[in-house]
Amino acid sequence: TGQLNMLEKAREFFQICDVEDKGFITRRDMQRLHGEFPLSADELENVFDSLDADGNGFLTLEEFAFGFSEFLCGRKIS
Amino acid sequence: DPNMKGAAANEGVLANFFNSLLSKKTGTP
Repeated sequence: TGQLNMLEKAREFFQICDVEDKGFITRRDMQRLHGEFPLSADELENVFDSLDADGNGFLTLEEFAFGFSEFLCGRKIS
Repeated sequence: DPNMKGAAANEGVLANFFNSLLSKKTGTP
């Protein structure tokens, strides 16, 4: 159930970024968060590149959820 | 290794990003 919870959260966060409900996040979606988040445009670009595992320019829920799970794992350790 | 340094920096940025999402979610009832 922990994993299900994580997926639920990842989906919610994914939808915050995917405002048009396309089913994927683009660099442009990411840049929209600039101003809302305390991250620079460069940092948001960085986040996108880190999460876009196959580097095709589209961030899927799977890729997003994977990045999120890695973040949670890292947080547990520290 | 500069690549390792880049990865570590990215981790910090990612953590920042997800923390922002977390606080955004909890910040808006």
